[in-house]
Amino acid sequence: AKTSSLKDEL
Amino acid sequence: MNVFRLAGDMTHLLSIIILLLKIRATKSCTGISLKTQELYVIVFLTRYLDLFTKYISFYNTTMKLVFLGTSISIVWYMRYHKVVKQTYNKDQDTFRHYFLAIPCFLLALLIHHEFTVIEVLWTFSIYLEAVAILPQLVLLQRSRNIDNLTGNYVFLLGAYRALYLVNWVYRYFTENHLVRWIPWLSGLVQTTLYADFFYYYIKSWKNNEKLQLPA
Repeated sequence: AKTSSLKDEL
Repeated sequence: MNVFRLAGDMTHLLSIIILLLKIRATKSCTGISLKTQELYVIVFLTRYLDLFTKYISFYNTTMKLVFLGTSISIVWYMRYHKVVKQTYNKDQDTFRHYFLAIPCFLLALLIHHEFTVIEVLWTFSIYLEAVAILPQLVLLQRSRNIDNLTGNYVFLLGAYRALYLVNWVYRYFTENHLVRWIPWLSGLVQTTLYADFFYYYIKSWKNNEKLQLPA
């Protein structure tokens, strides 16, 4: 999976 | 970070500031559900475990610490502050935590992206956040008088996830068309739960009347 798994959100 | 995400975060932050302001300035937590507030503490604790494992940005870390700190202090005020705790509508705030938390945990065990502790707890926090507002909505429905600060708090809290939905649509088209069903659907459920409240909030605002939800 790509890193932008929405884990950069709050 | 796009403008929708930032607007969502700011709305979320503002909702919490309004709630803390209400509690600190009026020394009252009338109309606020302790059950919902405790669920948010669980949501933030389980979601932000990656504070220890992964650094994303200064903004991200700061906001996570602010959300953790403020949610814990709200619960502290409602449970232990000698004046505030007496204003808590305990008899009307009867929703059971585990009715929400256990199904969300089981769902997270079944449906997740990856079977690791951090990922399952993150997924649990997404599911739990979607429904954590329910005790608050039930309490509002039982309240005769909803003060402005409480009404605004719930409105901003609902608006935040709606803005996140727009942010996800934006990200889908600008970042490699990544599909993220778990947060998308949960966020959609979360926003839908507010639909009724939004309707009466906007109506009361337009007619310049006091907000009251039909029983």
